[in-house]
Amino acid sequence: TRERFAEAFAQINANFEVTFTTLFGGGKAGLVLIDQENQVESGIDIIAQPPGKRLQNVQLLSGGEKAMTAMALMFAIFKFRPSPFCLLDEIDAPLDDANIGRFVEMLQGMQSHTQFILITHNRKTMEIADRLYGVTMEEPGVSKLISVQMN
Amino acid sequence: TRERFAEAFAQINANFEVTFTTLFGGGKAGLVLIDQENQVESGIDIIAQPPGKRLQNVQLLSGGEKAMTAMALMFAIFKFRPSPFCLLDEIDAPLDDANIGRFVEMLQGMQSHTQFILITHNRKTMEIADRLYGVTMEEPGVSKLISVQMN
Amino acid sequence: MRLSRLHINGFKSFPDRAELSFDDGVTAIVGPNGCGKSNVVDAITWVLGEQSAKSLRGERMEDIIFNGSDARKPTQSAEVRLRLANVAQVGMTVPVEPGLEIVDLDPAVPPAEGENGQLPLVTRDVEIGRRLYRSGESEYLIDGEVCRLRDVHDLLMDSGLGVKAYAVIEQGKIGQILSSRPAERRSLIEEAA
Amino acid sequence: MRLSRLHINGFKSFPDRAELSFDDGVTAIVGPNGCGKSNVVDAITWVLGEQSAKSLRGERMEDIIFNGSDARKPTQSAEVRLRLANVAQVGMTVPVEPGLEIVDLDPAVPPAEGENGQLPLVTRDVEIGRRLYRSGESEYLIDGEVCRLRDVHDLLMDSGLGVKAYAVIEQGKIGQILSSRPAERRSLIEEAA
Ligand SMILES: Nc1ncnc2c1ncn2[C@@H]1O[C@H](COP(=O)(O)OP(=O)(O)OP(=O)(O)O)[C@@H](O)[C@H]1O
Ligand SMILES: Nc1ncnc2c1ncn2[C@@H]1O[C@H](COP(=O)(O)OP(=O)(O)OP(=O)(O)O)[C@@H](O)[C@H]1O
Ligand SMILES: [Mg+2]
Ligand SMILES: [Mg+2]
Repeated sequence: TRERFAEAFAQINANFEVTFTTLFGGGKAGLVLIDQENQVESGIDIIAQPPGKRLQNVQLLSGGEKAMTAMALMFAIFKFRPSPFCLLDEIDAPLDDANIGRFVEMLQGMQSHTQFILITHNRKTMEIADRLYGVTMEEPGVSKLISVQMN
Repeated sequence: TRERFAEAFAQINANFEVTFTTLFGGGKAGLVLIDQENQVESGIDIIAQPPGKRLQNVQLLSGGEKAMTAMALMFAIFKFRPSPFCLLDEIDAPLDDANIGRFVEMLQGMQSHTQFILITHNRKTMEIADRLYGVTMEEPGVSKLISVQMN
Repeated sequence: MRLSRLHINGFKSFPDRAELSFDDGVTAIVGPNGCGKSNVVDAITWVLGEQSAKSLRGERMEDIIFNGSDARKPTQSAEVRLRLANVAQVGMTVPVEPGLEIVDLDPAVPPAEGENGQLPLVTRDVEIGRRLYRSGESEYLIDGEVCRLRDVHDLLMDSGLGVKAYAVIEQGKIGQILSSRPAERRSLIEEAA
Repeated sequence: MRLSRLHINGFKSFPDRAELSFDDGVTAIVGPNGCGKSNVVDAITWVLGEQSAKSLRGERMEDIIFNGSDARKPTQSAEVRLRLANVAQVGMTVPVEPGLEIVDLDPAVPPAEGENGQLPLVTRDVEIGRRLYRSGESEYLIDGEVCRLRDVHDLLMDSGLGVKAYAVIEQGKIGQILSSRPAERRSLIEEAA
């Protein structure tokens, strides 16, 4: 499993460089083993540099930039080891319109192999849905599902 | 200071019952000293029941309900001990339109005694601003402020 | 394999039967704050075997049973059923679909007949279910038959649904990936490896 | 008392001089992700005396000095100045404005002349400032004169700006109030008491 980890790490790292630059329209990112001498146990650091900015500690990134970076990493892992479905609960909440656009494009690129179930308040995200469910609570405390077929 | 704490607790609790029902359009809420025997050191529990729902552990509330409840508590403390200004960074992020409307109404009720500085991506929130600043980064990595006077 | 249908009955804010169908592609769930959207996600993770009440925002597992409202009494049980389509028959190899790289196949065993590395395959629909009663009794079901948690677990592992850590991103949790400790990020990679 | 003007120079993503004026009421700051809005909030908490680099998202305090971009070199220092208007003269009692209850006044001392409990009052404008150099040297200023952190602290305490914990809600932090431990919530109340 030492090789399996090394293989997974290499591939996910390569995917991450691609998903990050796609979501950010540029820049660079990668994963780094903190302790190169001890690859079996070493923790992992995330390196992320949005386009035009200098490389700094990821904690200094903005709320939206952190969300996009985390998404890039999740999608990088996902492309390596796809799951049949993916549940995303309001992950567009900190994003501005331009970033929601790029996030939604990436989803559209991945949806032929994966079922995505998204919870959102955002119109742009809703627009790419093949199927829409509304949840209402007309009777307080009692949820009701309404199906809205699209396409 | 034992009396000061008891006095603060009583007033903030009373304020909280009001701010919560205003933000939720009903329901009930309050603060409870966990250890009634030891008021000097006891921790505090938050009780919150949105309108029409049964009382449950606050952790079961939704993301938006938790944000509204936390805001009700912050405003309750604020009404007891006003600060000359209040900085709120994207606290409308998890809220739907109806809740942003109620949040914005509460701000308008408090702004005569307090300067509010809000960071937001939301149009409804922007609409109540007396003054608007746009921050841009046309040159990557370099922030620039633009003043947009309103009213 | 894909999700086909979800039935929720008595779980959290769903005292009445509720049903969702899933097609390929993207399904969006929308609605005002507090109406029950995240509860749908909780229902899915619960029927897939979530054991921690805290991960479902509860203090004890009983918290996921509908607790009543102004006008309704609490229900005595919660039930969720999830229908899965095209599930590889347990014991058979998983198909290598174009674009879907299954890295846990034994690379020493070459793909058998069929083009594009497609193996002759038996798949079926299967429905997993879970019930919890206020008494504390709980049941797991496969196609309506009571079984053990372990049987559900094995079925999910074989069908590729075993790794949960990154197929679900809960509300408010996206930030944790960057603020997590280096060791926690490592385990995210290890789980995928 | 109120905020009047903020000058930022070399702080985080603001290598050039930037200035905001604050009127009464509501000021909104808008813009795309990563453009610098939260950095403005950081500038305010920093000039008010924030001592923890972590609270400003940094690892060490040097992280708040502009670090350069593609086209620009890093600056050698960061400076923020905050002008406050109508600050009660240190040593005088704070005015009791209608609707603003200052509960730390000694209730044994009755309001002197003037209606509505208004005390004869001396207020002035004052500008607090803070600088940090890459060398690690740091300065605090009141009206352009170098002073100690403690002098800034005293000025802020007298003017009602001492309690910070609930006058600032940082991005993503609103949820922490409900998930905090009971003891932490108590200290929120204690700070206000
Ligand atoms: N066991 C239960 N019985 C009844 N109601 C419950 C139960 N558990 C949770 N709820 C209710 O479900 C509601 C939360 O639902 P949920 O988290 O799905 O909302 P949401 O649609 O995701 O909202 P948001 O947009 O704010 O995230 C809460 O109001 C809570 O009181
Ligand atoms: N010392 C520094 N030098 C240069 N740039 C910095 C420095 N510290 C932070 N930044 C940059 O500031 C940006 C973050 O700004 P900020 O957090 O204010 O964004 P924001 O406008 O609040 O965005 P969001 O809407 O996503 O929350 C990051 O891209 C970061 O690289
Ligand atoms: Mg939710
Ligand atoms: Mg921000």
